[in-house]
Amino acid sequence: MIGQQKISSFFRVA
Amino acid sequence: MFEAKMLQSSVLKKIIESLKDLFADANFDCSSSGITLQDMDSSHVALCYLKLRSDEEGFEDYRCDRNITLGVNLGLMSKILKCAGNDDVVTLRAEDEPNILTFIFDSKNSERVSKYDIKLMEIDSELLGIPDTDYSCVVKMPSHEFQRICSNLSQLGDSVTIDCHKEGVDFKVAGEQGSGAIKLKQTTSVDKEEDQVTVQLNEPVTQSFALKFLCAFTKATSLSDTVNLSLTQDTPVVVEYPIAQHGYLRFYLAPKIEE
Repeated sequence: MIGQQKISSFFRVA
Repeated sequence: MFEAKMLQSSVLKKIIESLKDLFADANFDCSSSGITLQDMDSSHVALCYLKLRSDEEGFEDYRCDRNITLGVNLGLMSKILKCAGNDDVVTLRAEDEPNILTFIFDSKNSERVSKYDIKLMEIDSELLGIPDTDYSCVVKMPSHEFQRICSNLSQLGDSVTIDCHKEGVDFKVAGEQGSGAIKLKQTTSVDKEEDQVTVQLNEPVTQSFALKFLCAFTKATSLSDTVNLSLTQDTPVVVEYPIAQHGYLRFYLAPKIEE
């Protein structure tokens, strides 16, 4: 199963 | 007072045209060092980051007395910019605590000056910290080539697998009705630098991404002859369009990962 990741799971809130 | 005079309104037009379909409303953060814009799409899968440096030649004048944020609907901004001629000089102007952003378009021979005001918006968005990292692989290629690849492969499937290795880079799609693959080899014999394909490889990368977003990013093709793809396994790809005499427009796209 291939899932689309969210960008917010890679970059933290500044 | 904020005032930025851009020599080429066509550059701003192209930037906004390439953003407005994925990113509806966005904050322009203005400071003495220039203008930045960061925004996520509504599904939080893609992020754009625009940087226009104040000390580059694309600005004839630039003044920003205090840091301000200009919240703008990009669809509206696109409509306003359509009122400018491609060769017009565009000036953006706002007060220190602005409710309004003013656009002034000066035609080349100064015989026509037009002025438009738009209301600013309060946009509640969190800025994400994007770390400076070394990527496993950086591919530089003609921007129109990347656009063509995304467009061709999107006819057969929803996601593309980008495979960077020492001979070059492969783009593959596998859909229910068929599959496709495009191999790009590094070019050394091409005369013009902008026509070259180069692959800087520290480690091979194989990663899948949604073509819908990559195709949307390629709306920025006319901003730059070349595009840089930076990849590391299991992290977002960076699709960067350098903007001559201004800075760059980058798109980040989260990968599709085996769960």
